Amino acid sequence: QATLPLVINTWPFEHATAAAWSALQAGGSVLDAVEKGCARCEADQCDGSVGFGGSPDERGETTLDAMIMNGNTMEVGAVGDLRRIKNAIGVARAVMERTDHTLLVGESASVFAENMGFTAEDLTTNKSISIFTQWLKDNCQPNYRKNVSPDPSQYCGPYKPGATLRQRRKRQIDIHAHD
Amino acid sequence: TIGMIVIGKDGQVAAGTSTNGANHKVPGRVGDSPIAGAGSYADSTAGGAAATGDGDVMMRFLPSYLAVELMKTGTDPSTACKTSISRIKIHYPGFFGAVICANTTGHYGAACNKVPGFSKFTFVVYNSQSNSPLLQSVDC
Repeated sequence: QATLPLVINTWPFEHATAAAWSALQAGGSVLDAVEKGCARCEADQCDGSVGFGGSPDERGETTLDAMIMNGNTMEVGAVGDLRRIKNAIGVARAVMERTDHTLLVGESASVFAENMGFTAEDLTTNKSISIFTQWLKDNCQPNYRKNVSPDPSQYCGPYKPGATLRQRRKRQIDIHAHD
Repeated sequence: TIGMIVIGKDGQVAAGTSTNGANHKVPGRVGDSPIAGAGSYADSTAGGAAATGDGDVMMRFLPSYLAVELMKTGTDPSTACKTSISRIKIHYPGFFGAVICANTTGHYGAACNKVPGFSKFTFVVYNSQSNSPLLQSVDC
């Protein structure tokens, strides 16, 4: 039997679901519910795939992507490659409500966030340092580079373009590493 | 990544995503999560959808947009999700990913692509019937 309202989210992140539901019950809008639910996951660092201290990049830095969409007005606010700001979904909502744009990225998105009152802080944790350190010890494996020199399946960078283009090898799946 | 769809009592829809992306990504890489129609999509005339998995592949097919458009034509949420997954599978049979879908009547569904190490996808639902967050899963 279908009933409304409804909150549904990917993966077993129950606290996020409950936070979204609470926002609705408190009289918040559906946008409020999405923001609160995703923000809870960011604070909880759900599964290591959300929020600060997870998925360090090749330089060991954690960066965040987030988006919020209003299905009534079709407005969207989003951030990509957001640095030093923990509340990515909050910044996404600020993009929607404080600009006429849809997507801000990188360092400039962080400056926008700071101007909008979000706190800038280090997103690194002991765990993300450990993940990064282990990756370096493992000769930078797994690795997303291809057709570069030195061979990214065996060596760390810095990389330069390779002489030939080759078919990419099959990647091992890690179900805890997801967008 | 978390992808979330919220549908209000009057059928108003919102969707969102948040992620720290792929482990060991090339600096500057942005995945599907902040791309409307890829990571998630909402349209209060139909419903909402959210995708998760390998964003580098999934963002090429706008799976959330496709699922919502299918629901707009009357397709049930489970079928809409399955179709979104199958469109990607045609080109990338071994891709890792899942989609959740919900329509404005409160019906919902999910689908995923079965690959080694990923045969079941878990998601959470909360409505007035469940009265608490209810873990659900689909076989890929």
